[in-house]
Amino acid sequence: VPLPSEDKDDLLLAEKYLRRFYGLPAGLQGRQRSSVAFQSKIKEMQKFFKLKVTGNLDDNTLDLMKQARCGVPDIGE
Amino acid sequence: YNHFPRNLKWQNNEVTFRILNYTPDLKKTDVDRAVRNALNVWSDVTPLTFKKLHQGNADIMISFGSKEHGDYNPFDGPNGLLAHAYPPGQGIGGDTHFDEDEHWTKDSSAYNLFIVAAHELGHALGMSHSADPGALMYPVYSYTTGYPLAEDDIEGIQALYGPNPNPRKVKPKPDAPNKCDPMLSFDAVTELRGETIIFKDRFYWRLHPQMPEPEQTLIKSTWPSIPNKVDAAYENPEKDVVMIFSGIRMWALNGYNLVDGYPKYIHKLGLPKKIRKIDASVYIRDTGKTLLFTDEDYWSYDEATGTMDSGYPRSIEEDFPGMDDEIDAASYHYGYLYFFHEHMQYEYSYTSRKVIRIMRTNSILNC
Repeated sequence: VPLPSEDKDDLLLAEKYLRRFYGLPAGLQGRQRSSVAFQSKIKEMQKFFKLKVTGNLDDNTLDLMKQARCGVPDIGE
Repeated sequence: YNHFPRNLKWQNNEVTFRILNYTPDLKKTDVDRAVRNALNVWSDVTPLTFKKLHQGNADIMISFGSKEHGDYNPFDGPNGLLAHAYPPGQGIGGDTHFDEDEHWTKDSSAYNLFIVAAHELGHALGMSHSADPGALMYPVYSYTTGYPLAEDDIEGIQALYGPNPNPRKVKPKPDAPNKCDPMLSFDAVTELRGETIIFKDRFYWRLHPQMPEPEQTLIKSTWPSIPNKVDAAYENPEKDVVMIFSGIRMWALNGYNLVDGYPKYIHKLGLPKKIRKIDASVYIRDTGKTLLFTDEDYWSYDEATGTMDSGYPRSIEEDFPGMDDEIDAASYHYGYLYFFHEHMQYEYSYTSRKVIRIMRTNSILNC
């Protein structure tokens, strides 16, 4: 079922966030693999911010992604 | 706290910096002062010293730019990304960039340049992001007053450079309280539109029936106008107002907003002048009364008439058998009063007039 446009915006925001701050690989890697990577990066971000680690893009996680913040990645180089 | 991989740091304690350009949002002298104060935050607790250059290449080159600004690491317009900085090293190492599309201020009305600069210069000295929401190196912006470093930040920077050999007395902020600390006590508990808010130190936890994990936030990032320390709190759902008590003052909040005319003195409720602090407060929905606890006594305030009931104060121990100690916080649910004292909470049944259960204070936080 096509995502409602709002969900799609949130998904794009989340992808951009995880790519910039948690090293989510850029580009298309096949549907299955990218969703696994996506989920594991969400878990990493939830763990860092002491949110409930679900791997899902829940409201709490999205709220945090929308807050003003520093541009330095939270993990890695 | 975290460091960058390989614990990148400056090898020389004398670090140079240069401000390449300025934001039009503030006077040049305000920007200079914000940067200098931000550097002092770190030099206060380390052997580091900072020398300002006016030309040539400095270790830390500071500039304002918007969108793509020369390092292929573009900013994003207003909000979102506020600034970034690079870890210690040659070339771009240490350089610190601020997003010119933000509105930079000296106060809390927009993004405070001093606070953001102190955070970014932490990166420029080798600090990575901290997961402690009370730390300066926490990645999400929040406006705070007073000395910006928490113990977590000081431990982190001293792990790289050691302490300041001539320390000036600084009062670091305590770290964020750990919700599962078995000895955890609460400052205050209240409801807020169906959620439970628990105040502890500079923070509050927010509990929502559909939110399995309590969310910890700085009080001032939600309510900048109330103090960092809350003694007592209660909600009057009929008026959609939460009353916050700290010392001899009280604040009325309607959601995020402070109700006009507040803060007021607590004596306006009818408390005698000798009362300087309220320990706990709770609104009893079934009677329309608010109970205010101070030391061994308590008062009953009639919300409908806005007056204190006669015949008070009364003894807590006499009216609530089993509660022979002071109370830190109190809440009321479906005929049961919950008294919180240090690391224990007592479930008191109004109907059977006795304590029927004793639990750990933080069992309410899923611990």
